[in-house]
Amino acid sequence: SLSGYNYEVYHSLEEIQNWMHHLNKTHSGLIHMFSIGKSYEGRSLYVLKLGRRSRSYKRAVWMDCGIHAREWIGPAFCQWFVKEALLTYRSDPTMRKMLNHLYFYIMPVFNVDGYHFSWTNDRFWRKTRSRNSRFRCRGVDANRNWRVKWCDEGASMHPCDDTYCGPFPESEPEVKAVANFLRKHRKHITAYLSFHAYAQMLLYPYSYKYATIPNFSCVESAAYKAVNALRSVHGVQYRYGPASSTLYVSSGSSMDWAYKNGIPYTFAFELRDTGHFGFLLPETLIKPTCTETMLAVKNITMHLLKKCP
Amino acid sequence: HLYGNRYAGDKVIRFIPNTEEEAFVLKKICHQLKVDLWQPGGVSQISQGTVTDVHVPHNGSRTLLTFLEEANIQYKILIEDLQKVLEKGSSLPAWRSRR
Repeated sequence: SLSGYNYEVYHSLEEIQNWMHHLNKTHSGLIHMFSIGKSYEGRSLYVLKLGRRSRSYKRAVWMDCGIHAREWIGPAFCQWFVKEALLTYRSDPTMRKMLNHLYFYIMPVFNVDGYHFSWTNDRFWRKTRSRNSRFRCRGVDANRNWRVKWCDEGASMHPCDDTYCGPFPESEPEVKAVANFLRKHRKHITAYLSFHAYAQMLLYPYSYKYATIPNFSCVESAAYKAVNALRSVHGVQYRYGPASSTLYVSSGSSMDWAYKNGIPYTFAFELRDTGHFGFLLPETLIKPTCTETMLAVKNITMHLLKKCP
Repeated sequence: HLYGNRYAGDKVIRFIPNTEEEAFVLKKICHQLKVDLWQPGGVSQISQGTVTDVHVPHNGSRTLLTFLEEANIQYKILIEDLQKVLEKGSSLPAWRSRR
């Protein structure tokens, strides 16, 4: 049951997938689980479609967590979001409006192979687990592998580096699977949200260059309101702005690719904290982190629904 | 111990290069020590003003700290012992059984 699953601890990949299967059976009115492909090591890439079923046209929001394996708070938030959505659908008018007007495609663990490896072997693994025929090093940075200024500034051509862009764009089956899905559904996907850690930032395009996006006004105002809403929960300050100047320049990111491919509102969250624990955010901080982020995501969603074309 | 206690004594150190020259030498030492870069994502992204967090194995931290002190580069130790933080932050018995 929803209440029987502990959302305030980090879960293994197997536990998360069992949880998804369970929700698919018990909440079929609001949840539909499907696979968009297989990872390099043959694991299914599961996505949850969340929202009230409707025969009429509905726009959608895509959310992915765990592109980088060691950023465990990301998958924890994706699970939290689903839990909150199901628990508050009837009682919270905002959530009800969100799920009635939109579908949410949620991928709780993008980099399934890397996530599993970070549980069993190397807690600080970042990349995928694909093999390279010429080098002993494994893995590609799944956030440098997208076809947008691929392998330019902020990415590395060397397979042993943590920002390795891969042998070619979308070389990673996980990236290819998500890219194919987003290409297929881009006409009704209105927003792309990706969850990372750590830096406490809310970022929007561009990552690969210093430039202002055409729809800056709506995106910036959504981000401004979201970080204010987030801060209202526990007083935690998030910075916001274009990724290139707020964080650093990086090419081949999923957020930039989604934007370039016609999804007008794309954001990347860098969740808690700012370095005190880094990737080792204690389980006791899962709840406050997720609670504040939940409000930010609801804020962004409602802003886009009401205020943006 | 989790992960076979492999992170015992490992440190996470933060520095912010004040100049591009500092950034250059820091990139070099990070590459030589094969540090695990926590932020930014890659060594090439270390530049003047970039907040840089590196996870250094226990047998490399002394070398890095000595280098930083001799080069007069300000630093802060964010995590003194990674293994301790790792184990303190998780519900250990339950987590171990889940692993």
